[in-house]
Amino acid sequence: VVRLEEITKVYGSGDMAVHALAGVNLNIKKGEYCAIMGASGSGKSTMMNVIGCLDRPSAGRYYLENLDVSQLPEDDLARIRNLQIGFVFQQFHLLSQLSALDNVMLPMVYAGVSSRDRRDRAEDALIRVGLKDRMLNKPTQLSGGQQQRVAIARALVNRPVILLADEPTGALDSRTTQEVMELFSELHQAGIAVIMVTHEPDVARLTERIVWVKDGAILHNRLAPDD
Amino acid sequence: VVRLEEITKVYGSGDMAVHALAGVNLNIKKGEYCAIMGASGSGKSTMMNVIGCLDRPSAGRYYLENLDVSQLPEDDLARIRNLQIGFVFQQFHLLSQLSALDNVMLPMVYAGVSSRDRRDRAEDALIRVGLKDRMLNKPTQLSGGQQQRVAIARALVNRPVILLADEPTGALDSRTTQEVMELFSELHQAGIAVIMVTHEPDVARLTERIVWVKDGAILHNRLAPDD
Ligand SMILES: Nc1ncnc2c1ncn2[C@@H]1O[C@H](COP(=O)(O)OP(=O)(O)OP(=O)(O)O)[C@@H](O)[C@H]1O
Ligand SMILES: Nc1ncnc2c1ncn2[C@@H]1O[C@H](COP(=O)(O)OP(=O)(O)OP(=O)(O)O)[C@@H](O)[C@H]1O
Ligand SMILES: [Mg+2]
Ligand SMILES: [Mg+2]
Repeated sequence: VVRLEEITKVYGSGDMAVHALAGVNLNIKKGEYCAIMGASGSGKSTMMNVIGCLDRPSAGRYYLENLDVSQLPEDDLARIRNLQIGFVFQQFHLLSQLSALDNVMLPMVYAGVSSRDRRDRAEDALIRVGLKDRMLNKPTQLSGGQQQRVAIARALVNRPVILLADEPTGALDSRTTQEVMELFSELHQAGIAVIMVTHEPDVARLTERIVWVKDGAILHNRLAPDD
Repeated sequence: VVRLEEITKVYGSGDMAVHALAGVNLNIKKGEYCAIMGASGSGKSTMMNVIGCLDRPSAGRYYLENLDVSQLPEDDLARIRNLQIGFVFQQFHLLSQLSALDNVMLPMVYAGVSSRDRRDRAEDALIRVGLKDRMLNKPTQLSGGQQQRVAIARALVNRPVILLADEPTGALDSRTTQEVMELFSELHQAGIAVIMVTHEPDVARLTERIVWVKDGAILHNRLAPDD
């Protein structure tokens, strides 16, 4: 469902050039559950941004469900991002002037979901991540881990085929992490491809496959947990 | 060096009231190395903000080096925050329009450090956290873990007596985490009190003492690692 071929991403130029991605080749099948690990600065978030159609590569091809993404106009990309891909950002990117509930409902506004269904689905998602009593709080009135969970709820409400989660349990204690992992596992069972950047081995161990990134390239693919 | 007595923090009022802190009593000795753990939303960051003089409690007393902080005017608090306390925020709070180097130099401007010493100390701190080649990057040009490390460097440059670190390795891979832990250990050896919120047991294990927080109160104090 996701195929990256020789993807490169360069920032700057000349001897100031930073090769954030240096020839990434990656195939992710429909419904696969995949962890992405690697050192800080190795290119994981950059790669996720390319997969999530948020960033265009400097070179290489990206096929999403066999469509060459680089040939698509911006409107099509925006639809794909909204309807097919759910993204949990490393820095959450919640809108600070909106409540948790409004933040979670926003993607459904763009998708044309009815206002009653938006509310129901958003409430269900927030209850599912344990935020039943915090729905009306704004992000500044939420703890770090609560904000992270709002970001997770928001990524799910349009029922995407691919969930991209960049360090989704970074701010969570072990029990809440377990609950989020059970949620991801259910989504995976339901046929959603889950691609998750994590630096926690216990989280990576729960996936089907671990992809290692080093200096902007895929080091090797191996099957989870410890082969 | 830090003494909290019956500290409470309430948001909202009536039946909407959230007791983020509900009678916290805590004593931290000079130079102690202490981990704070607890579920998401249990009050850890709120407590850190009170200790860091960033937030006033709703009730209770806070003695910092035996001075009653609640009796101090804002100017004195600002000096204390700048000179005695280093704070690594859970959400980093770097200034996006400044480079990593300028971000790290800023606390020293307020402290009246000469411009040559500011530059030297800031560069040393950034090299120490592995960011030698990223000093001129702005936060948007840095990975999540790199931003976290800039926040760590910034907390150290005024040589505080207390380092407050809210999930300082949340965005870091295991090797970088180890390097940061070695740095904290050195600071501790040098006599700095290190108070660190973490949800990672491997990180907490390296401290002298683990304080558990639950529903806004200290559950129990116990000595690290597993007593
Ligand atoms: N301004 C506010 N208004 C209302 N409630 C708030 C406000 N700020 C924080 N809270 C609530 O106070 C509680 C404690 O928050 P705090 O940030 O201290 O938790 P935490 O232990 O740091 O959690 P995490 O591990 O997720 O970072 C949370 O339940 C949060 O929703
Ligand atoms: N706009 C930019 N200009 C210059 N360099 C950049 C820019 N954005 C990212 N980089 C660099 O690209 C590299 C890869 O960044 P990326 O965010 O993908 O790392 P990461 O693997 O997600 O790291 P982390 O685990 O710390 O989140 C980093 O070294 C970073 O400094
Ligand atoms: Mg990243
Ligand atoms: Mg917190």
